[in-house]
Amino acid sequence: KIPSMTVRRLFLYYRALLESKDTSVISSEELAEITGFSAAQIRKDLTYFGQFGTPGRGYNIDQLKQKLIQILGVDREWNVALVGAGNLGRALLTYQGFKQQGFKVSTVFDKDKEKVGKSYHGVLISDFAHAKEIIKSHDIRIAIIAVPAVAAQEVVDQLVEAGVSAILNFVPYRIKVPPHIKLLNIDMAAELGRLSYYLTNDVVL
Amino acid sequence: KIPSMTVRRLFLYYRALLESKDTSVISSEELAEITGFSAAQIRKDLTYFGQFGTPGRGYNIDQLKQKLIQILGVDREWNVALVGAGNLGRALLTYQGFKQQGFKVSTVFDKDKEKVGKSYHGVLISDFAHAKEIIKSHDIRIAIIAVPAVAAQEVVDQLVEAGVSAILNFVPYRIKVPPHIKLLNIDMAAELGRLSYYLTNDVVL
Ligand SMILES: NC(=O)c1ccc[n+]([C@@H]2O[C@H](COP(=O)([O-])OP(=O)(O)OC[C@H]3O[C@@H](n4cnc5c(N)ncnc54)[C@H](O)[C@@H]3O)[C@@H](O)[C@H]2O)c1
Ligand SMILES: NC(=O)c1ccc[n+]([C@@H]2O[C@H](COP(=O)([O-])OP(=O)(O)OC[C@H]3O[C@@H](n4cnc5c(N)ncnc54)[C@H](O)[C@@H]3O)[C@@H](O)[C@H]2O)c1
Repeated sequence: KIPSMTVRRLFLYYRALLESKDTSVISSEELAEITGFSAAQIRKDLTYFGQFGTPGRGYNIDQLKQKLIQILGVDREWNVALVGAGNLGRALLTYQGFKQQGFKVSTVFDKDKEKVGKSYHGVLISDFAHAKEIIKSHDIRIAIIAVPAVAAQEVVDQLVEAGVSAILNFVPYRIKVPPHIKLLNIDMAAELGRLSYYLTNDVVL
Repeated sequence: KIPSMTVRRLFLYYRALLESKDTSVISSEELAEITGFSAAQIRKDLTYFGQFGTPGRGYNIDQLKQKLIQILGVDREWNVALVGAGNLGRALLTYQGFKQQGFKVSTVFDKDKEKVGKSYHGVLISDFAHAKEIIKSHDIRIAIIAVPAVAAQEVVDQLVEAGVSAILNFVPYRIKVPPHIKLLNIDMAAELGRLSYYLTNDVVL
């Protein structure tokens, strides 16, 4: 099993290659300079996926890019559903970074009748009550949730029932999902909590 | 040195205790039910910080809360500066979760003359050109950055020079800081990248 920190770094290597103007080879030292990880860490991460690159010469950029695309599953465009067209949800809809990396927020759901039927940044807001039909017909497997904490578990249960199998959760609340569902949480206040811990205990990161 | 995952969990234990209606004791099993981590993990995390709680009876909620507050450094209110009053910055300004956990976004900076001088959600937008004076006079040690990638490094350099020592970065770009600066990155697209990896390789989390 590949460590989760490695997976996180793979994505950053992939993005660095996307932005690299060079067309031929790149060394692990050059990749280290762009991404900030050590060259040794980069070589170690990439050996999980087989031998590529020639020692001393570096990696063929196209080959490495193709390999990472395949490993990360970004060789296809993923349709993503966003649930919650509130303050956070609407900001996320403006973010170009998702689409640039293969994640198209194709559907936005809300339950507020004032919002349903309106379009925000070119995406129509649909009624979450119709989520099941839309998720199935648009082949949506990933959802982002940005709803109030009281609604979070029920929203996730409906998403899972509709066929979603991966969830990025922004709600600071412990959501329970069946074992086959991939759930990642982003907890912004907890990250500030880590910073206050590091400041209080003067920990060097 | 305490593992970073432990620190992240401590904050979630603290939040669970904040929300607990109970006033006397809580067992590691109860804390496990609320937070989703195992009782054994909870006990292990808390032993880094000394012996508290009585085996078989659980932890005194007030005592545990006080201890966590001290460890996490949230026994004070931290003044936080937000740089970038754009789509994401303005959404973050509406988030009550920061203040509830001891982080007051007291100052917002931007460089856009159209925004400077206006007030958003009760917070005045100041000109980033005056950041140094404001950061020093308000005793601001933590900053959140939500500016375009091209401006990120220069903004962070100015924050560090002004005396900020911890940064929560939302910009998908590798920022370099001196060793004494605590920097945490939130990379939303990379989290979706992890989900697509887990879906493609059918990894159980
Ligand atoms: N605002 C931020 O920047 C921020 C930052 C971190 C975390 N969060 C968290 O993200 C979540 C959303 O925050 P927000 O500030 O956007 O809140 P908000 O109240 O502005 O938006 C929530 C949206 O969810 C919709 N909603 C409520 N119940 C629903 C349901 N059952 N089904 C579908 N839609 C439903 C509401 O109609 C509303 O449009 C909250 O849990 C919050 O704690 C927000
Ligand atoms: N919108 C989102 O939900 C989202 C999600 C993930 C990451 N991000 C990242 O967060 C950052 C902000 O995104 P956004 O959508 O809010 O962009 P935005 O363009 O709406 O806002 C950026 C703000 O930064 C200000 N700014 C620019 N240069 C500055 C400088 N030198 N000093 C001070 N202020 C400056 C601008 O005037 C503007 O108000 C970007 O790097 C983006 O990639 C955004």
